[in-house]
Amino acid sequence: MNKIIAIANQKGGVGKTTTAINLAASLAQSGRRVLLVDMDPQGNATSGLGFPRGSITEGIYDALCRGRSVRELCQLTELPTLWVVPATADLAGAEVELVTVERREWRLADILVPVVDRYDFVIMDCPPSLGLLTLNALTAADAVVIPMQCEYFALEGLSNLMATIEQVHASLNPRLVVEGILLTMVDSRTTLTQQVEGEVRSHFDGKVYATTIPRNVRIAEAPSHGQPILLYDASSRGSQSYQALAKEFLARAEAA
Amino acid sequence: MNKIIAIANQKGGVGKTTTAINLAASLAQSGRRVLLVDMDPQGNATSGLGFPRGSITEGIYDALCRGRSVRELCQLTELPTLWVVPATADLAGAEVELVTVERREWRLADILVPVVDRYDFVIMDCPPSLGLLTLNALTAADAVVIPMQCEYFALEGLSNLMATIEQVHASLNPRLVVEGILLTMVDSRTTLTQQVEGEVRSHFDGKVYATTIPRNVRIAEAPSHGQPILLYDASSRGSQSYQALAKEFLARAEAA
Ligand SMILES: Nc1ncnc2c1ncn2[C@@H]1O[C@H](COP(=O)(O)OP(=O)(O)OP(=O)(O)O)[C@@H](O)[C@H]1O
Ligand SMILES: Nc1ncnc2c1ncn2[C@@H]1O[C@H](COP(=O)(O)OP(=O)(O)OP(=O)(O)O)[C@@H](O)[C@H]1O
Ligand SMILES: [Mg+2]
Ligand SMILES: [Mg+2]
Repeated sequence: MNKIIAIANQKGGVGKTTTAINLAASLAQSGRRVLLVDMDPQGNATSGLGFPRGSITEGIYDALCRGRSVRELCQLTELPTLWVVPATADLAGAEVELVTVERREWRLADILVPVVDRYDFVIMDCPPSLGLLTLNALTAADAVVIPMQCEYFALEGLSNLMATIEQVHASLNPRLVVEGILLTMVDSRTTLTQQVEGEVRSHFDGKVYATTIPRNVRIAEAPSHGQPILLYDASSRGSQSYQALAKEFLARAEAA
Repeated sequence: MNKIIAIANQKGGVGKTTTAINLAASLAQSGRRVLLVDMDPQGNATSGLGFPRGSITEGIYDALCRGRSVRELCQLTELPTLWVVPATADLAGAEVELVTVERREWRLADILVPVVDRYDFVIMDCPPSLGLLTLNALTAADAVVIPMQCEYFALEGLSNLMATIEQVHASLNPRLVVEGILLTMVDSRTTLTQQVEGEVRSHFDGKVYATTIPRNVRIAEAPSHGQPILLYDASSRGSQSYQALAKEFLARAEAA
């Protein structure tokens, strides 16, 4: 099973990085070999896994734009079967640099080819935009996991994102499907959350994971310790919900 | 007093749009003439002020890339002295289109010149990135308001943003200063919020507004009604905190 998964949503702050880190960690803990690729110039997945900003000199930018091989850039994390290709600050320049490059949407897909077989899952964290970095991830991916807050602006952006996925499927990557929509930071006491959740489940029935991630401050604390939630506080509701997500994700992904 | 203010932070979901809408509305309610420019292709400030997605055919993209004048694109909102230049979906293509244009960082500054005198404040909502759209806003601006959640990833991104503001000040726009840092979605019960707030106030002392915006679900509900919080629920803590912010903002802005 070698599956390449993009964690994408152009809406900011919906839990992309948190989902990329904690889904990857939960899959690794269940014995899968996982590679996390940080495609966001902010580098949150990199620091959230214990590689502080500025401590890394080479990352995905060097493979995308400087001809380095991904194999040389993989860094092992605290979990024995979780590796990460970090993001460095110069990734911010990649979007402009890639504009004039041949096969610019295919750069990531091309550089991942030599390493994909070594992992059960490659998981890519995307920046909050639909620019060339996210397009590269969607072109390289077999499937997309879409984290989403149950709020109005996040709901509004979903149709835009679905249209972009459809376009990438039609013109760049015919394998691309929506793996699932994950509801994050859920506070089921508010009517707003209930309304938006109801709307998403009725519109995208079957695509929305049964597992939802509750708002849980331990999840927000973990990155400052450079750890996924299952290492920072395995007994927290946050950790348990990401473990449940990993189970549901595997049941779907391995059934396909 | 004609002041151009960018609401910027490349970290996603920190309350940029919410602050742009509600600060602009609170200033308009206190009698100032305000123009809100939506520079985010997501168009959240546009729909949050009552112009549903798809209902607008022309916006800031047409002034940036198609030679239309900003004056023709201003739309009046429910508040008598608040206008908006909306964002349309084609704004997403502007970043790539602007890459090869002469004075690409100055496009917005140039097109705003004929209208600035008609307003006390021009407020620009920025997308969650440091690409050409945000750079255009920083180049056009007199000052930047930085909304920030009291969380680890938001704190991490702050030094990056400050460095970018410094670079724009040095190479593109010597007027540019940080107007203020606004702490948003504050939940003072958590130690994470207390720690991050303490760190921001000690590092950037004097730049951080005394007013903070609490997490308040009424703020998140208002955009689905296309209204700023002071029209949706003037008695809410959210509305009162943005009104207090407008007072503090005016005291600082008019003292300078
Ligand atoms: N379930 C949760 N409970 C509490 N806090 C959360 C939860 N999920 C994420 N967070 C926090 O919310 C903030 C936004 O999450 P995150 O950074 O993962 O979103 P993102 O979509 O990756 O953001 P960006 O668009 O900037 O890349 C972070 O500070 C994170 O720690
Ligand atoms: N003080 C608050 N209390 C509760 N919810 C809030 C508050 N401020 C913002 N929100 C909600 O949090 C979400 C993120 O806020 P918003 O969209 O304004 O952030 P942003 O920085 O503009 O995001 P983006 O990076 O995508 O442009 C929205 O759903 C908004 O309604
Ligand atoms: Mg992220
Ligand atoms: Mg916004």
